[in-house]
Amino acid sequence: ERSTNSFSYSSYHTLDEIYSWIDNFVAEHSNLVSKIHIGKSFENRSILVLKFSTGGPNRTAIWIDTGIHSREWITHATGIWISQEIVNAYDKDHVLKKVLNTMDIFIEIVTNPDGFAFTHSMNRLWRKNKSSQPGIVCIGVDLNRNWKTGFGGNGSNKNPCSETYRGPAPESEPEVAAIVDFITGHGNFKAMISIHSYSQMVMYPYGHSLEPVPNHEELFNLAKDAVQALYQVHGIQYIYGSISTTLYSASGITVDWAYDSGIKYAFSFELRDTGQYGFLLPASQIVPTAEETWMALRTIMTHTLNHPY
Amino acid sequence: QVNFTGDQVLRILAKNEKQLSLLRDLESQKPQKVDFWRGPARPSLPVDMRVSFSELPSVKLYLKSHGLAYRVMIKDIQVLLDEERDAMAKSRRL
Repeated sequence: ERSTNSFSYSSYHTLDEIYSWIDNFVAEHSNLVSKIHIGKSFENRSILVLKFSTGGPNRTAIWIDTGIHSREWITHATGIWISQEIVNAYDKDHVLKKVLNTMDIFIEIVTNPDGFAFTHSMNRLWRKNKSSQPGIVCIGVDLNRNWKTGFGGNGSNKNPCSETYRGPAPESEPEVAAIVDFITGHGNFKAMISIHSYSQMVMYPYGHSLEPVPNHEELFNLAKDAVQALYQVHGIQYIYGSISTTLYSASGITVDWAYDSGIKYAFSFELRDTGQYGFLLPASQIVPTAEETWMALRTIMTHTLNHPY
Repeated sequence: QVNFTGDQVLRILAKNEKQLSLLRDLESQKPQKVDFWRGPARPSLPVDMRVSFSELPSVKLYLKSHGLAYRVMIKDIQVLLDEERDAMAKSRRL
């Protein structure tokens, strides 16, 4: 007999284990959670999204994705823990309840399934997807440089061998196109949060430009609140600000696309950095990382609920 | 599985924009030998760079010759990967 009770949330898992967990999770919480198939990856793997909903048509929604860079294992693990936390806390947490009584939450735990499978089978440090083009030796596109907004600009690379290769065209990658089609088709997303690791940051658009976005002040204050909420859990300090001023110029990225597509609350997270492990964060830190991240996400969700637009 | 025995991750603290630029040059010179885990962004942020075992002497020499201070963040990546794999196997058994 299989159940999510026997799943270890403080361990890393393979793609098959995660997809099996998703099936069990959905079966056990079918009143609140469903699984949506939004497309296929380059290597024909299913791209799955968890939908948390208390019902009602055409609700406003919040998007969370983890694992767009496949080697950032802590992000997938955090996505799993947070999904479980949502169902655990729903009855006890009045803020979450209020959010879910008005909005739906969508979580894509493995945004880059081909890359993730490859990190388990061949190369633990693989970042990109696995797409290939005729006549080009190097494989893989950096899925976080393949979005339409600012495509091809500073902080992305046209060299297919680069880790920040942007791909041949905007949304050329099925993993990106699936999300774009889904979010555009839905039409009512109000927040989009893309989770990466590591360098302890909460950031907002733009990445492709130094120009402040029109909602800069609100996003700055919300990032500050999120970071404060995160700090209160385990005392971990994050920095925050716009992507281009806090980290570096990066073009064709998820959250710039989100913002320019009308999703005002667009944030990118960089999870824990202990300064010792990089992408190889020990599994013992999964739960603490997820716990603090959840509080930051909850802050953004609450603000999104309380500030309709 | 790719074996990362002897590969290291170096954490570099660039003092200024000029030193960051030297690190960016390193990336363009050796795009497949040096893997930036945290890219050269601004002097207040550390740069983390995975260097393959075979490239370590030349990269360390490059850093030293340009006065770039660094410390070894991960001494041997494969050791951590082995630990990670063992932990997953143990968890699966449990």
